[in-house]
Amino acid sequence: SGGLTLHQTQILKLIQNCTSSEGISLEDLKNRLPSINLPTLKKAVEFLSSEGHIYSTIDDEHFKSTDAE
Amino acid sequence: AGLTEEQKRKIEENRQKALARRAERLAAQQ
Repeated sequence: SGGLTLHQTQILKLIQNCTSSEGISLEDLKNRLPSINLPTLKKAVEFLSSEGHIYSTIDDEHFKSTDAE
Repeated sequence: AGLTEEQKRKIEENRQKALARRAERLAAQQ
């Protein structure tokens, strides 16, 4: 969807589905997507952030989606 | 959750920046 890889799409969906005000943590993403290794996960999160799909919240390891709300 | 006003302000600032990046990328694709 929209030029994203499968991993990026999976990660973005989890972030979009998170409704808490501090967003979802990198740790939660890692636990929910055990098939994706941490470097790949971090790279995908960086890409999604650079494209403006997501943003960091209370620290650099919590994220929310700009598409949510 | 119990976020402080400062945290809420920072999160909103990050959201606005992300929305600006998103708009920039979409404009570049046109």
